[in-house]
Amino acid sequence: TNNRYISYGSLSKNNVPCSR
Amino acid sequence: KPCPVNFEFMNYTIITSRCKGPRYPADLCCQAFKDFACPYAEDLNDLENECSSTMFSYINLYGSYPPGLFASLCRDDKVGLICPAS
Repeated sequence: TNNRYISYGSLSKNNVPCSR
Repeated sequence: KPCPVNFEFMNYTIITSRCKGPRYPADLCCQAFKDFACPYAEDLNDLENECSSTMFSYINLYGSYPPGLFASLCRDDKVGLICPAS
């Protein structure tokens, strides 16, 4: 079975500028 | 907690060759993103480490993507972006 996914918690890091 | 994956010198062309501005089509960009990121799903989903932030820093750097592009573009299922079966 395949239950691999990229969580939205992980994806939300895309919103954080790296300087913060 | 350090990230066990070294995202610095990875080949990002899997994303940058397919996901392009100014339109950034969601189907192409999100599929490309998943093709790159899914092998590292377990480490990326561990929010105790810096993997996800680090990976996005390099994706945005190599692709000159606007901040938050993938977060605003990509939606699959309620748990997240579904990865293809390996």
